Amino acid sequence: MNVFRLAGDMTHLLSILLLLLKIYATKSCSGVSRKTQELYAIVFIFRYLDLFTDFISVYNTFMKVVFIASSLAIVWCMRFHPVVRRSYDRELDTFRYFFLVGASFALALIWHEKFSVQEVFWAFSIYLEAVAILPQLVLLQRSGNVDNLTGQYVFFLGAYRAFYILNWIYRYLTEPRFTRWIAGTSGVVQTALYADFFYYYFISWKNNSKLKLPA
Amino acid sequence: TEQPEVHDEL
Repeated sequence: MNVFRLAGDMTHLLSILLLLLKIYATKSCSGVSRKTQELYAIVFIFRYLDLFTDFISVYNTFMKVVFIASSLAIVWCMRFHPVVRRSYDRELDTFRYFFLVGASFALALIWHEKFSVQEVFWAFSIYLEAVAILPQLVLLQRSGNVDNLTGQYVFFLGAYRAFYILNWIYRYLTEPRFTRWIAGTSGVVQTALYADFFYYYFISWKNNSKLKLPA
Repeated sequence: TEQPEVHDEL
């Protein structure tokens, strides 16, 4: 564990807490893409299949359980909570996300570290995570106005990936024979997807104005 | 053959 990875995990955790806070405090999921949240639930479930086979550390296991439970809780709220579900922007959240799932799985069948069920699903989860934010970004762009908590949620989610890139650079420099081709490449793609959002987030932050994305 | 490393990251 180094400071970059810890910072990445903490910003990731913070992003999820912000989203839960937004949903509970405002009883609204307006501006939140249920499709992105469902993709994250799939990502965590398929990546953490090793919960049952490999023990890394108490921290590792704890975080995995938190990520799976929180993503399922968010999806549950958006689908079934009697009040929250009514604020779901169904007509704006129309990204065809099954395409992302299919493409990620196909890529995992081609590019993986080892051809086994667990390794193919692990690679699948990495590829899917890289693009899982797309429905959320499309929804934000369509709705134009972004409320503060949703904006901060996306910002911290992007920050998490940026910290992980620093973590890989650090590990590459300090650990012998350290390579993370699959995670590293996907991580760069994932972070790049946030570039546009980051740009407008910083502009609004600098001007102390509400975040607006151009149509 | 080379075994994949344990995935120690989240």
